[in-house]
Amino acid sequence: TTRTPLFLGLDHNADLFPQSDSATDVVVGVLDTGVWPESKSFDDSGFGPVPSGWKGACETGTNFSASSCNHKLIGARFFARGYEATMGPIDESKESKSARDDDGHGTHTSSTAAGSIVEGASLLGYAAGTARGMAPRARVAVYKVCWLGGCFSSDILAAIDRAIEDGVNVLSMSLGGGMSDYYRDSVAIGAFAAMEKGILVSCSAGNAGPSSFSLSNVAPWITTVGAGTLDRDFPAQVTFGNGKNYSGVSLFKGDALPAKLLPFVYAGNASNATNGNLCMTGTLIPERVKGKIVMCDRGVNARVQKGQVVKDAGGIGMILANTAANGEELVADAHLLPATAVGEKSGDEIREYVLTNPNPTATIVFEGTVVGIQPSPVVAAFSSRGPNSITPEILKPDLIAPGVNILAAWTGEAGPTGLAADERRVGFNIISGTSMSCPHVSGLAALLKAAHPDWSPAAIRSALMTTAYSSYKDQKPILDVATGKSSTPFDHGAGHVSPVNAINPGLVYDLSAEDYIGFLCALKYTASQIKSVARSNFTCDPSKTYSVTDLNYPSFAVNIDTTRSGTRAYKYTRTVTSVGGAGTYRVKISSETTAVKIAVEPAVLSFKEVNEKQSYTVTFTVSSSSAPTSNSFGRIEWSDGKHVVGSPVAFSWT
Amino acid sequence: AATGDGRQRRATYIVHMARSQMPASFDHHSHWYDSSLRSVSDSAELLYTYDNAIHGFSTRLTPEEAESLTGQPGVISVLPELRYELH
Repeated sequence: TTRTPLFLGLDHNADLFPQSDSATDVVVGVLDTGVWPESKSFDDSGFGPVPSGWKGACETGTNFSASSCNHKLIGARFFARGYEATMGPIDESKESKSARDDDGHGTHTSSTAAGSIVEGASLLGYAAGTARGMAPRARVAVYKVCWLGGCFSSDILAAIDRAIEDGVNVLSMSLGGGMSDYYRDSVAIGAFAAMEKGILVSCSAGNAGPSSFSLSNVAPWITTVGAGTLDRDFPAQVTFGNGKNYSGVSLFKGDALPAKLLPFVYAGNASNATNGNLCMTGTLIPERVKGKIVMCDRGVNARVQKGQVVKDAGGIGMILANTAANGEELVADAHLLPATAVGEKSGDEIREYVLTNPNPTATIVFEGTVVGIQPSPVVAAFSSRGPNSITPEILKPDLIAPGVNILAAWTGEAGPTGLAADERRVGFNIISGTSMSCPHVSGLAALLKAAHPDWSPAAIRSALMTTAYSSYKDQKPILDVATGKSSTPFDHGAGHVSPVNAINPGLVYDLSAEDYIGFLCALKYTASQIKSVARSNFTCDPSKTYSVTDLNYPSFAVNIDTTRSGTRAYKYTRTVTSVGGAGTYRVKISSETTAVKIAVEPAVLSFKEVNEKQSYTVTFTVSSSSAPTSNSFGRIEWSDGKHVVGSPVAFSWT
Repeated sequence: AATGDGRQRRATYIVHMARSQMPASFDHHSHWYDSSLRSVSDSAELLYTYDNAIHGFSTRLTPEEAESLTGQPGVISVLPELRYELH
């Protein structure tokens, strides 16, 4: 990626992270649509032999052979038996029955996590710079599990099974499938086995935001990643005949529109279809759009497809307006005709203009790439939100990372829009989603693994979470683009990832596989359900009190039962391990609400040596006189003056 | 749920097995999986056997076969396959 290494502070702090053998020994496994091995992001210059103990392979298939791999891309397998059993044989004229990526998504995610350094990267001149993955010295192994018709759990499970056997250190999965109990969810089950082997599993939170309870991949042994913006934008100015200007975003590259105001029409008035405003295929009347800029409303079909529909009908430009579902979030696209996206407010005003003016006119000017946009990051509207619908006592997402307008490597088999009619071929593409934020965290986890080979997956996640930031430099909270207001831990989890701080977190909240099994006991899982997840013959001890709230998680979700009267106290126990050596940490508590009193005991933790553990208890006391509200938030921070170890707190009155 | 000729449609299931309950008569767990599958279906084939992510296998079964397999010794669960999507 370009810009995100700088945005995350990696470019200025490269010396903090190992560049030696320990970095090249880390393997990031990516389950996705495969890889375009010829991409410069998989150049293996400077890489030595594959790490000892690596059992992966480069499987031969359609247009893919053992020689497609190298010392950077050290594994490439594909899993299609489950897909073919349901969908029939793969049509090899449409997609490669191999690890070759015909789609682009897998090449994008794998290069984001661990792509090599590529100078002179850009998409049609946009976002130009030196591209690199978050862990450019790590090795990459790809496991193709997603095909034209989707990704099937039997294939996903087979890929995880093999990735564990092969010896990956980090697994990156930018996919999800609704909300199932952990014992029914193959990603959760496979991730548990991976975690047991010391593999950190990072998954995308989903793109179902800004609705509440919209998260996927919420198992506590998974690192769940939401998406935020960068400080980069691709502005396009729209000017109308009434003299008004609006700012949008676009990645259009091509012949500019004539330097004059052009006829402008609303798609809903250029169609006989009831949903003509959406610019669905075949709904525009060519006579009404020919030679005009067309305004389409966002929703239902793909944004870039709307552009193609306008172009096919003879339109010469498009203004794509967000509706309430997307608010002011602007996602840039490499449209096939001059086009720009605008936010909901601008869209409403533009619609008013085009519908009320007898001869509306418009033009669009594309301004290229702008950096330094503030505030940034802001939480992406599409990023899925908590609370956690499976286990509300575990706060998810865990954190956010860059996921809007991310430039990374692309397939040579598809154009940047992914449309069949798009015959352009690009080495890099700019796309958005929690699919893009997840591999950022996967790569950063690989960096931490290289720096701290003995850290468990939970310790690595803890370091990433407790050092994440939830406010800007001026101490104002990170904003949510969906509302324009402050975001909450249900939107950003612990906050935005900050790898330079994560390398030296001071304290970590560690967890073992046994702790997670205790968590399953607390969920009252049956022996069979536990065995489905953990494979072991573990029997919950009937004499022991298991509590979900005692899972040693680096965040707190407190569910206040409004049906109970009287004063209620909710106790959470946590154990922190010193990874920074001796130090005395003092607690600092902050909360938005006075309805809940927070007490931490003890309030001071002293460590004499590295790896020493200390426990503390947090008591959240809700008095009966407290008026229940829906949600409120707070924060618990431990600091020794050098490190700040922060945990978000979310209160839900249920 | 049925094909045009009245046969029940097959779907993919992921079968979780308790490897500790494998009878001593089997040399390898894959033989035990195959035998368990054969006990409910003559024609079903193993799609994958899993060794690390879970203990078990995936296969194509009719709903009746899946229900029957659920009751076999050593079978923990028989779960229908789910479709996931890219984010």
